[in-house]
Amino acid sequence: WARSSDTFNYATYHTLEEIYGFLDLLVAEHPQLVSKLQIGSSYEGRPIYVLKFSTGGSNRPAIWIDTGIHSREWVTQASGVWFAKKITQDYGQDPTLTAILDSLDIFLEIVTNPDGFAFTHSKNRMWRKTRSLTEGSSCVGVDPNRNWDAGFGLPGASSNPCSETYHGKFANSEVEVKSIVDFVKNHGNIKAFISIHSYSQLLMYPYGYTEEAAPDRDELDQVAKSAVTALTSLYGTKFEYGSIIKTIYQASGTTVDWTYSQGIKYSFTFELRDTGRYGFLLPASQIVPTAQETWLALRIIMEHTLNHPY
Amino acid sequence: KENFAGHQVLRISAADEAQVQKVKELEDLEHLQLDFWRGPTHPGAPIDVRVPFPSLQAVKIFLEAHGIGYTTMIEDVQALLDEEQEQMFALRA
Repeated sequence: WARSSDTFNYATYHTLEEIYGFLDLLVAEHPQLVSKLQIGSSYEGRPIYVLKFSTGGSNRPAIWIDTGIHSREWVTQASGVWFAKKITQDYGQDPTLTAILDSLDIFLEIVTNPDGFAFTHSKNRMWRKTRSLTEGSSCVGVDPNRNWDAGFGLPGASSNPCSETYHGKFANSEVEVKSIVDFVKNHGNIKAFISIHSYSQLLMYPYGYTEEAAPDRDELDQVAKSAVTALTSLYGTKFEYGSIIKTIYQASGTTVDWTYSQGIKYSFTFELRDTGRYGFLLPASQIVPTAQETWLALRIIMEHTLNHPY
Repeated sequence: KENFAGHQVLRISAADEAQVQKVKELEDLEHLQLDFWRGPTHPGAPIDVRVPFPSLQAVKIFLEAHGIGYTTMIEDVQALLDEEQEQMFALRA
């Protein structure tokens, strides 16, 4: 086990236990900046942790970032670990990040689907969904990115429990989703919500369940364009951007359609790289470059959130 | 632990909407146990699908019969998974 976050290896994939151990390392090393919250327990009883980065104040406006809601998308949890370390390294060094953290809090949930993630290590590397049991079906799990109360059950998700995009019996049926819903509602002051997936190099904003343009579409498109430009500037990784439904396909019950419906204007979904032929099996050697380029885009979104209070 | 020996990932190029619809038909055939890594969206967008070994021949015949282009993106999923595990354990050691 790494003895410090400096000796932790960011260029390899880690188990759930190693990532949870990393969280504790970071909190222990930066008690003034980082704290660990438990927002709930997964279906199989694993704790669901969120890192809070705060320089003070009370219930400040905040930015939420989550990774790993689809458990097999390993480069996202690994990037989340890298982001956590980056924030502690750059606060006080990077003027942009310092300005952000002097006014806003950042919440980072690295393993958003702990049961699924543990299952990818123990039994099935290709597992995507939660691990909840569905009465009357031998198939397991719900797609946690179809389970939110925004267009729930509309076209763009499946009602078949054996499908990879099964939406579940009802909105927020998955405790992994409900835990975030409750946190967001209780906090009440989250101004940007960024949910990170892989793969296919996209930066998207609402809506996914309807062709209707989001009221803030023009601004979101502009922010996405700037963020993608920053991302591509590092290694030339090509990204497309736009609304979910126009960029990929109709998807209902998605995270950011719900957060946007809660008034969180800056709601975005990333689909990180694979630039080649690996898909979800992106080699560990690409973890750090992927995290580095994504960080540049995150900074743009966070800076825009800071400079455009609402 | 699930073994993916012989599973391949095909990258399908649907040239037009009709071909996208054809690929969507494949999506509905549960017995093939297809795992769409990137689903069928619009013509020109890559479609990546993991195909278990027993379904490989049927899927390739279907695509060729409908003139739908594809390449093999991953020859053997298990080989990549083994590499990934080796890398993790080597670094841990």
